[in-house]
Amino acid sequence: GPITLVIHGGAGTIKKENMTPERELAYREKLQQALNTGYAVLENGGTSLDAVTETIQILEESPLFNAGRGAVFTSDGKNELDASIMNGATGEAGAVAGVTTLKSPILAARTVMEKSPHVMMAREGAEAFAKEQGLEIVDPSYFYDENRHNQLQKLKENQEKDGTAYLDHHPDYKFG
Amino acid sequence: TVGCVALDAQGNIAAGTSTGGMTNKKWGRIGDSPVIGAGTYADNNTCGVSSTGHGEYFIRYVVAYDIAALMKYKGLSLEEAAKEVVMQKLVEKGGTGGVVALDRQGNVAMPFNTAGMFRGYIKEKDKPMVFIYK
Repeated sequence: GPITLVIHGGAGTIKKENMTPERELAYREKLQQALNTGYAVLENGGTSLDAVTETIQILEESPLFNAGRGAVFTSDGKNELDASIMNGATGEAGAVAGVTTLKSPILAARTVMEKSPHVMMAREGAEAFAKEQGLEIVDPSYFYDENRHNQLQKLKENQEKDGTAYLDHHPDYKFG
Repeated sequence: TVGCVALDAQGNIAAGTSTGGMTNKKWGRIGDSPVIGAGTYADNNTCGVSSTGHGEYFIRYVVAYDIAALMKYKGLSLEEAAKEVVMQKLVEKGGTGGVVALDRQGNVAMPFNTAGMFRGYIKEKDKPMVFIYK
């Protein structure tokens, strides 16, 4: 078929009334940039794996999306990141889970796939392997985003108020 | 959560997903994004899928693989399979979220059962198609 790329930046209570025109434009522009980046890889004969890795890194580096920079926070105020990748031609796959210092989790997942005998690696082990493979290691503060941190605080206040798992009342409210 | 599925000039499909997870999650909680078959799946003979949503449901119902399996064993199209899993099976179980998917003919499916999903596709140079709301 024709070279094609499809992306998402997360699902949830994304409604027009909650979005300013400026913020909506910022999202549209970042998604377009990611699509154009991935398409350029494919157009120049690059593999689908390369296109996926490059496209997702654009979105990981943007604080607009819940991945990499701008990731949401755990209940104890940390960013724990997960990622996975799969090659449809060979069935090979790679994943990292619960990492806090790897600048690009998708690149780490691909490195697990291509440079280790494993599919999934987690937490400190995944970070030690990525470091050994020369991937960029950052301070956890690299992922910090004020809006996300405020989201966590607000959610905790709400939880204290109504004392129930906020998610039960708002299943569509994807905290991320 | 962010995700991407690509079809290259050699007809190979790849899929990937990356996420910070869920706000206020307990430390150590893992969602569907790093779980092959739930958050990410790719097989040249059926499709590639990247998921986003309430991870616990996507893991338990093996959402990404389920879409490929419906194509492989029931002969559904990509559109039909993705819609059945996201708009029917998941909704019945109370799972919220969506997927983006792609097959080797270059067909695209982007169903979601939430109020919105940041999504888009590109099939021609400099013609990225981006959508946000229903």
